[in-house]
Parts: sequence; C-alpha cells; structure tokens
Amino acid sequence: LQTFVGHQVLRIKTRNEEEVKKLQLLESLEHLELDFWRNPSTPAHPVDVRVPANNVQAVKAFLESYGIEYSILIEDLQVVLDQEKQDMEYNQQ
Amino acid sequence: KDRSSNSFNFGAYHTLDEIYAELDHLASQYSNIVSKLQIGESYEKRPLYVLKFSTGGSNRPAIWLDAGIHSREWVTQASAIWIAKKIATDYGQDPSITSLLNKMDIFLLTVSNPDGYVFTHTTNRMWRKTRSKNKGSVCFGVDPNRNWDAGFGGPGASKNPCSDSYHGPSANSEVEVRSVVNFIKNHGNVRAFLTLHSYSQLLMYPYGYKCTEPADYAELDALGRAAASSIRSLYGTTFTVGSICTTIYQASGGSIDWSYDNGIKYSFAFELRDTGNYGFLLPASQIIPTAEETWLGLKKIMEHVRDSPY
Repeated sequence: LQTFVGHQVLRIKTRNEEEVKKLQLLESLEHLELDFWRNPSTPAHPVDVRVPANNVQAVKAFLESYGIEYSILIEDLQVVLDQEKQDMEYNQQ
Repeated sequence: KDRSSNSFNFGAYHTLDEIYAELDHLASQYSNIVSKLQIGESYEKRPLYVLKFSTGGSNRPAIWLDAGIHSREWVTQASAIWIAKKIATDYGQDPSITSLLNKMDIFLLTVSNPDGYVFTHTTNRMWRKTRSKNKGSVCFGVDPNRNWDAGFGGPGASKNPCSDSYHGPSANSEVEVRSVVNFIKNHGNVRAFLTLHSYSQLLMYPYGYKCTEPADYAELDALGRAAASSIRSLYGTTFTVGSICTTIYQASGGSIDWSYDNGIKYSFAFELRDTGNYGFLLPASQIIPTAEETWLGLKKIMEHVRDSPY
C-alpha cells in the first residue's frame, strides 16, 4: 500500500500570466513527481498541487524564489488518509 | 443473502464489491423501474454495470449519467449510488421524476473506472487513471477523460504514459471509454450526457479541446446557471459555471466534448465538493449533503431535457 506520509497539498495563487507560466514550468519538472489537483491556467484560478514529502522544500523554494504566494491546504496527507481508513473500518464493523 | 434487507449505508465509502451488491439490491427492490445491464468489462475484466431506470417502451429518449471515471474522486461513486436510490424512491412520489420517467429512460453508470477504483482501495488512494498496460513504458494507465474522440491528443493532455493526464495511444483505446461510446451509439436516442467528477465545484459545458463557444452556448449557460442555483439553494455550495476551457483550462479528449459533437446537446460535467480542505478525501459525513445538492442540480437539467425535446 502506497503511503503519503509528509505529502503536502499547496494552494498557489498567481497574480499574473508570468507566474502562471512559472507554474507551468514547474508542472513540466517530472522528477518532482507533482500531482496537480488544479492545474495552472489563468491568474484568476488558484493551483492546488500535492507535493511528495522529499520535494516539499524544493517546491517551496521555487515558489519563494519567484515571489509566488502559496498556502498549505493539507499539512500531511497521510493523516487525512488514516482518518478516512478509520472511518471505513468503523462503518464496516 | 436476503436481498430485501436494506443495510447499505449511503453515508459511507464502500468497496467495489459492496457497490455492485447494492446495484443488485436496488434492481431487486425496485424491479418495476430498475434493471441492471452490463455494457462491457474493464481492462482487468471487471464488469461495467449500468442501472437502467425505465417505465417501459422501446428506445425512449434517454439521459446518460456516469460517475467515477477518475477513480480517486470517491464522492462521485458514493453520490451516484445515493442518486440511484433517490430516483427509484422518488418515482411515483415526486411528480417531476414520475413524469420524467414516464417519458424518458435514465442510464446510470456508478463506477466508470472499476479497475482504478479497486486500485485506490488496495494500493494507491490517489490513483486517477485506468490500469491498462502502456506498451514500452513502466507506467500504467490512461486518463480516461482524455481518451475520447474529441480533439484527441490536443492541448491539455499528455503524451507521457507516466503522466496523470496521459491521453493513451489512440482515441477510445481504453475499453472503459469504448464501452460507453458503443453503448451510446447503439442506443441512438440519448438526449443528455451528464458526468460527475469531484473537486473544485464547477458545472461545465463544452468545449474543452477548443476555446470556442458551442452552438448552444446561450441555452447551456443559462441552464448551467439555473442548475448551480438549485445546488446552492440547499447548503449554500457555490458552483462556477462555464465552458471547460474558460472555467478551468484547455483539455482535449474529454467525454462531454465527444457527446456534444455527437449530437447530444445537453452535455455537462459536474465537479462536486470541495474547494481544497480535503481534496479527494472528502469526509464520509459529507457524502449525503453532496449527493443531495448534486441531485437538485441534476434534476434541474433533467427537467429541462424532458421539456425541451430536440
């Protein structure tokens, strides 16, 4: 079973097309193994992305280096998954 | 097993086997209007079941509704089961649904991507694609909502088999997509195509593979806004309405673009709750509220389809 310990979901708010393009560049960096829940499209739409634990710092550094605003939506995905699993087991009982 | 017992908890997430057992139960309990059809099987040979809601007649105009094409969007499969029960119980009680079913059939595919759904339960909760093997790649699966014959391979789909939006080797390469296409083409009288996705609260109409307005833009936009208003009326959940391209981003090979281009005017995609706090892990306590509000939106569209033959 694949675990997601330390994976974070970030919400990124872009202010202009240039920042959107930076995120599209980020999207193309396959080695970061990012899972975009909402892809970069226009400045009006925030971007949500799941970042594996070992790449969280790299992604945050990328965003900060370009001054792109972000917040953490899910601090640790596995915690939410564990809760979901617990709920399912409870229901099955 | 006692098929008359009603122990299914609609407010919980379930395995594929549990969902499929409930389909049998619904078909048995409401046999006057519900039947179960198999329209094909998945890459890993799991059956693709559709519930048919019909009061009789042959080849009546029909509404197509599907859920769970992206397997990790669990609230959609869960909502679809709730909606199935709702349609069955409302027939004969709610004049609107009764008149709808006296005129049209509804086909409901509760789990469009069963292999992916099982994979989310057993191996990777975040899995979105099918589970087909990609020749020449170590990565599995195709994004089944980039695999339809609608601008296939264009912008907003990846040619990389390891990507979550991989479009596949050719249009309809995925048997899960091909099965629906064949079913709808063979039926020949589907008047609405509604698909349930989750995350980000949107109600979208074509197009996604191009950023031009569909011929029926004014009607679809007005109907979408009316449906979003119905959704909001229950718990205040706000949906953004627009074309796929203007609402999210350009994405080719999507199902509602295919259905629209094949003459199904009322083609809509719903993106259900939420807006980021839980993502694809919407707590089970929100399944029923989500299904309830979604039903209001669907009902608004279905009533319009019923009253606007074309």
